[in-house]
Amino acid sequence: NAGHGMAWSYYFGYLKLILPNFDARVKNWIDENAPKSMYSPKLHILVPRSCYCYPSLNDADSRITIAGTPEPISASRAGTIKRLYKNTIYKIEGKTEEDTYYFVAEYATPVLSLYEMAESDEAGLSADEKLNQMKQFYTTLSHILSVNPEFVQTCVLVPYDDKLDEDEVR
Amino acid sequence: NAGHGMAWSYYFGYLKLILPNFDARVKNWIDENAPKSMYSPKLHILVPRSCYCYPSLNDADSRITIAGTPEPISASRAGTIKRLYKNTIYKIEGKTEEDTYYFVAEYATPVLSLYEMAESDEAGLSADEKLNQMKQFYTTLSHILSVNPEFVQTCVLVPYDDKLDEDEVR
Ligand SMILES: Nc1nc(=O)c2ncn([C@@H]3O[C@@H]4COP(=O)(O)O[C@H]5[C@@H](O)[C@H](n6cnc7c(N)ncnc76)O[C@@H]5COP(=O)(O)O[C@@H]3[C@@H]4O)c2[nH]1
Repeated sequence: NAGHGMAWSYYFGYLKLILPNFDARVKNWIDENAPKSMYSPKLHILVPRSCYCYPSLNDADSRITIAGTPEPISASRAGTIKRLYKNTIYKIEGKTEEDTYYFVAEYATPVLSLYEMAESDEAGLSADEKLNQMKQFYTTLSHILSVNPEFVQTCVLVPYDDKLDEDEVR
Repeated sequence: NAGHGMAWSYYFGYLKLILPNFDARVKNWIDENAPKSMYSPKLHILVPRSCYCYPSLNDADSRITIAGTPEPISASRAGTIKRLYKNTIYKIEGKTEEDTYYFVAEYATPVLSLYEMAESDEAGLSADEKLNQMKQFYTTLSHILSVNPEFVQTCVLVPYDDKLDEDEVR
């Protein structure tokens, strides 16, 4: 089914490529740009219940601002030569450098596809089925990460109820 | 099902972002780099029956060589700021510039995920089911493109029987 396939495609086409040594790349960026601040070395993958994913985390919460980009990964895949995979470092600013907290986060992009499918008349995905597929995606992805122990220290799934109704989004 | 979901996600998360004005970006590259040569302004999306996608088209056929990259698309999506979407221009060289043919092509990335799922014991996709999902993907994607007339001039699906057995691939 869709959610199951999206989780495996997300693993093979993305996580498997970027998670090796992810924590080291984050640490390098912190050492060069914010050596006195607090940070998390993991990729935080947000899974909102509504499946709605803002373009930037700053749109979801104005206390979260864009800080920078760790070294990207370049890989030739399926005919696209040197495709670029990059992430965004965000921060929550405190009064001092020591109080400021840096972290890498993004929404699970396949979940945004589920949202767009449910919004489109053509794709034929009901609101109930959207939620069902999102849960399938989450369950499958949790399983994949749990059997890949090296990813436990570089990645964390963050499901949450964002309480957004389709009618409230924009 | 997986193939149906992958086709819609490929449309919402990729084709919808890169196909607008795709032909203009290819023409710009040709005008600057190979003004005397023949070329196709469309994105050629390869859908091999085995679902196996080489990293580069040159690996599949040594007469096809890498020529360059048209201007990439940058878009902030699902928390990744200014994510880069780029394509590869390939060429088949003739004796002269006039005889050389340039084209943009790549494999349909979701199909590679189906291949990797079938190769992995964990993902639980049989060889028969892989072929079935690939056909679902192709049928759904053909439908999506046919109801978006502006994409007819910027994109062409290229299904073919590559006669590759799992045992023969490396
Ligand atoms: N050829 C090609 N070039 C691209 O730049 C590209 N970007 C996406 N896609 C394909 O479109 C579809 C929708 O993409 P989405 O972003 O929702 O899911 C993506 C996304 O959640 C994640 N991912 C892949 N590359 C990146 C990336 N650079 N940054 C963040 N996430 C990424 O992993 C999923 C699977 O990726 P692919 O298996 O490469 O195929 C995708 C997918 O089939 C692409 N295909």
